[in-house]
This record gives sequence, C-alpha cells and structure tokens, in this order.
Amino acid sequence: MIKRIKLRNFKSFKRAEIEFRDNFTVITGPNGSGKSNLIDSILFCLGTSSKVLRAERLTDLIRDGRGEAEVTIEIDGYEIKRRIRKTERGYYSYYYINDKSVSYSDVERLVESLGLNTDYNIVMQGDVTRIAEMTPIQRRKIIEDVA
Amino acid sequence: MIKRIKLRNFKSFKRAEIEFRDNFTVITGPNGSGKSNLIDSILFCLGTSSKVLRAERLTDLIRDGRGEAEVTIEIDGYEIKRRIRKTERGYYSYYYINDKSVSYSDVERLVESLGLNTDYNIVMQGDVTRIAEMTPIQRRKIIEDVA
Amino acid sequence: KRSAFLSAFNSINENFKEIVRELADGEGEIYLDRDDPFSSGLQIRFKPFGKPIQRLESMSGGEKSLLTLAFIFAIQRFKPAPFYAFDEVDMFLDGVNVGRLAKMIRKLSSDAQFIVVSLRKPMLEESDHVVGVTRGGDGESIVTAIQLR
Amino acid sequence: KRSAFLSAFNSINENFKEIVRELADGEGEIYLDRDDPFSSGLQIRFKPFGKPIQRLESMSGGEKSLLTLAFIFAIQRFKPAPFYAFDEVDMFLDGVNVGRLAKMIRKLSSDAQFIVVSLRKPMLEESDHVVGVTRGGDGESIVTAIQLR
Ligand SMILES: Nc1ncnc2c1ncn2[C@@H]1O[C@H](COP(=O)(O)OP(=O)(O)OP(=O)(O)O)[C@@H](O)[C@H]1O
Ligand SMILES: Nc1ncnc2c1ncn2[C@@H]1O[C@H](COP(=O)(O)OP(=O)(O)OP(=O)(O)O)[C@@H](O)[C@H]1O
Ligand SMILES: [Mg+2]
Ligand SMILES: [Mg+2]
Repeated sequence: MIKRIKLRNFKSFKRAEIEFRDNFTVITGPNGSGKSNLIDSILFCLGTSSKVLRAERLTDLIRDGRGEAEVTIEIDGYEIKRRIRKTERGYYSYYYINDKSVSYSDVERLVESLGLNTDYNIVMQGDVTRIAEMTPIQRRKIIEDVA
Repeated sequence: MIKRIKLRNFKSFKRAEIEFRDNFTVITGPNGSGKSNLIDSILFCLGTSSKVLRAERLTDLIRDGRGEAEVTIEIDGYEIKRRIRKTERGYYSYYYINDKSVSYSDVERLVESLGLNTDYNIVMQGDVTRIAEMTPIQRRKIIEDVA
Repeated sequence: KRSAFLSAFNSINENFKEIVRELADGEGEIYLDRDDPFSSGLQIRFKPFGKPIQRLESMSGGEKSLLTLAFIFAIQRFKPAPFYAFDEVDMFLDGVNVGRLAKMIRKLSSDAQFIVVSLRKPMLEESDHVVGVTRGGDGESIVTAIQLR
Repeated sequence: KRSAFLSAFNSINENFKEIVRELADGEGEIYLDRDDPFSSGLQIRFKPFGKPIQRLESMSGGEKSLLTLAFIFAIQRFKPAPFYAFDEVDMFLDGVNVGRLAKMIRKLSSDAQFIVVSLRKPMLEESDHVVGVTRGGDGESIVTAIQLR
C-alpha cells in the first residue's frame, strides 16, 4: 500500500505531500489542476519512460524554470525516491531506496518483488477501453505475465 | 439542417424516427442504449466506410438476424436514403435522393454542395482531443480544405 | 490559392482568439511554423489566465478538449456547416467547463444545428430539446422524447 | 509452464464471470481461440441480460469500459497488486454504472488500495477519503483534503 507521495518541482507541483490513510481514495478537482500529474508522479518514481508521462523529453517533467524534480513514494515499508537534474546535454537520473543511492535495476527488482505490474494495475486517462480494444494475442500475454 | 432521421434494422434499431424541431438537441440515455448508433446512422447515410462505424463488415450494421438495413435523412429539403442488403457473397448498397435511385458519387456531390465536411463537423465518441493530438501538418490541411 | 489560404487562416485565427477567451479562460492563437503555408504545420499556443504558456503535449484531457472544440467553432464561424454532431465531447470536462461549453453551443445554435450526445446534466439543461434512447424488451433501441422544462 | 497458465486462466475466468454479472448486468466469459495456449488469442464473450450476445467491436464505450474493468478485477482476485491507480475510468459511464463501479471498488478495497481520479459524484460519495487538487496563485498545483461526510 502507498502511504505517502512527496513531490518537489514535478510538473505543475512546487511542493506537495499526499498521505493515504484509507484504502479507497478519490482525487478530484477542476480540469488542468494536476490530478493526472499525480498519477504520472507514481509512474515516474517507479521508473517509467517519458512517452507515457505526456512529455517529449524527461526534462519536461521538471516544473517550468527549475533545474530538478524529485518524487518520493512510501510503499510497504520502503521509501523509493527518484530525482532528475537538467544538465547541458540532457539530464541525470538518481534513484534511492531508503535514502541509499541505487541503480535503476535495483528499483526494478524491488518493484517486481512488490508485485507491481503497471501493465494492468495503473490505467491512464483515456485508456479505460484499452484491454477491450487490444488484440487477442496481447490479452493472452497479460495472463502469461501473472501465471 | 437535419429535419428527420428514419432507421429500419440499423444496428440496435428496429424501427425509429427522430424529428429535429430545434437547433440544439441533446441525445441521452443509459450505456449501450443506442446513442452512438444514431450518430453512426448519419455517417452511414452520407456514405462513410465501415471502419468508422465500429463494424468489421458493412453487413454488421444490419440488425442481428435481418437481411437489410435502411436509413433516411431529410436535410435542407432533400431526402437521402441508403439501403444495404445481405447477399451470399457480400452485400448490395443502394442510394436514393428524393426516392430516385442514384450512384454513390451523386450523393457525394450533393453532400459536398451542402457544405458537409464530416472531417470536423462530426466528432465521434472518444475523438474529442483528436485535433489537439494530430500532427501540425494534418491540422494545416483542415484549413486548406475550408479555404 | 495562397491568398485564399492566408485569408482563411487569418479570419479563423481571429475567431479562435475570441472563442478561447470565452471557453477556456485564457489566451489562445494558431500560427504557422514556416513562411510557406503549404509546407508548414499549424501550431496551437495556449496560455490560461494566471498560468504560464503551455506545451500542447503536456496539457490535460480537459484542456485539450476545449482547444479542439474552440478550433472547430472558429472554423464554423468562417464557414458554417449545415449541422454539427458531437458524441460525448464533454467526457473529460469538469462541471464548470461542461456548463461553459453548453452555453457556447446554445449561442452558436442560432446559426447552425447541433446534435449532441451527452450524459452530463448541464448539457441537457441548456438544450432546446432532449431525445431519450433506451433498450426495449427484446433489446432493440427505442427513442422517446424527454421534456426537461 | 502450460499447467500454470491454464490454472491461472481458469481461475481468472471464474472471477470474470462473477464480476461481470455484478458490474455489467450480464453473462461474460473469456476463452482461448486455439488449443495451444501459447499461440492462442484471448477472446471476451459478453451477453447483457435481455439482449443477444454482442461482438466486442460493436459495443459501446460504456460497455467496453465495464468489460475492461471486470477483466482487471478478475486478475486482481487471482493475484492482488499492492495498489491500483485509475485515472477517470468512469468517463464513459452513465450515472447508474458509475454507482455500480464505485460500490465494486469499495468492496475490493478491503483487499487492495485504490487511488481513483474522478469528476463523478457517485464515485466521490463512495470513497473513504477525497483529496482535492486546485491551482494556486502562480499556477502551481495545491493539494487539499475534502471531507464529504
Ligand atoms: N513541467 C511543467 N511545469 C509546469 N506545469 C506543467 C508541467 N507539465 C505539465 N504542466 C501543467 O499541468 C497541467 C495538466 O495537469 P493534469 O494533466 O494533471 O490535469 P488534470 O487535473 O488531470 O485535468 P483533467 O481533468 O482535464 O484531466 C497543464 O496545465 C500543464 O501545463
Ligand atoms: N447489428 C447489430 N444488431 C444488434 N445490435 C447491435 C448491432 N450493432 C451494434 N449493436 C448494439 O448496439 C449497442 C451499442 O450501442 P451504442 O454504441 O449506440 O451505445 P451508446 O448509447 O452510445 O452507449 P455509451 O453511452 O456506452 O457510449 C451494443 O449493445 C451493440 O451490441
Ligand atoms: Mg487528467
Ligand atoms: Mg456511445
């Protein structure tokens, strides 16, 4: 279970902290307020590519005019943190588990061990009919993943 | 302006007639009731391909178990009718303007002269962000069409 | 051909600026990314009131819907079509924006016919006439007229 | 490998049948279109109560949403994930179906965490806790807690 998400200069968020006390939380608010950006921050922290996060380059995730962005997620007793910093030629990406600097594949292994297959447990905006509209072979592959 | 739409064995409709008395009509009803099928019937009558109409073959537009489907639209003083009939090897498509049998290109010419460019004046379900998400070249082409 | 395109482009751009101000609470414009119109791409710029200018691809579902509709309405003012059919174009919009869109369609419906499929209350309330569709006993679609007023 | 796949498939299919009955008011099942699981495609069959069996591609937006969600919930029962994040999965649903989905999520939330972005009232009312997001003075997103009860 996710206990807390902390954001710093991630997309439209300057500084924010969301605590999840219960099992069924609804996020609501006007158009353009930052709801989908919150869901993007979870995928960013667990190491997803920029394509899914509605950004051309990963540095587009950094709040306009800042130099770096950071997201921390507390889940099942772990604290996973990801920070990206703009450089001249591109960016650096840093990963931490419980404040210890780790590589991307360490995060991937932890995510795997927590049973987090973001293929079907995170549904992005506009994607809800995706499984009904994918090919039958793609659907069968989902069962293979979980078997 | 569309004055009336008449359907016979088109998708989920057995027989139906909708009169449009005013300029701002809303169609509402539960999921799966037939709202989008009504919009499909307009595109079908004006001669659109089956791909857009959520059907693999044109004969999937005929109500389950029947042999033919027909849609009539009264617009700006004309009555455009299209009928499709299942045959062994496929289907026949018939077009009528004011009860006179015509070819598809006659309907196309009439539709053009009425100023009906279904590229931007009909927005299908789920398509509303299409123009914002198309390439800049495709967007420029829309202006070329109307210039 | 070139002058016809540019005069269409300029008048649609004027319409777009006006409509975006009313519908999406911000400043919008369309511009060509090259001098030669026929090899250029049409870009959309949008700056919501009180916020910085936005990149189109990082916009939210609701913001993109409003810009797409503003573009369609801007063309409609330039070259009206006999009717418009919209199938749940309000699906990403919050209640306030559904209301704004409904009022805009009401205004535009004095020049053109709008047939709008919607499940949202503000849209039903603004319309002249509501047509209800349900499924009957053996699964066929039945049309009924719903009177709201 | 083959027996692991088939036992997963069978138990997910049992779950799917149960969930579709409750969520989409009909009979659903998943089946493989070939004998060899690893070269087959997974098909979905759905027959709403009182209507004939439907082809998946001719279904409506709302019907497809419910079947997709039923499939996700069927997998969840077989192999629970630590949390689920849904971004406006109720956008195609009418009021009755939003209510049904909200009640189903409430039930499933005793086994897993659900984070659901929604603009629809029945979903907000069924949740344990509502988090509000708005834009502040200089355009940054601000999080507030909304108490409904
Ligand atoms: N790097 C960034 N810096 C500042 N703002 C950004 C950045 N990236 C995205 N945004 C802003 O975030 C906003 C979109 O937020 P988001 O998609 O989360 O909205 P939403 O609440 O999901 O809205 P909807 O209900 O319409 O889906 C846009 O206005 C966009 O300009
Ligand atoms: N040829 C056909 N014969 C009988 N029924 C059909 C046929 N083609 C489609 N249908 C039925 O039409 C229904 C879908 O209708 P439609 O897409 O218009 O619903 P809708 O009112 O738009 O719903 P939503 O609000 O979910 O978008 C499906 O239940 C489908 O089975
Ligand atoms: Mg969103
Ligand atoms: Mg529909």
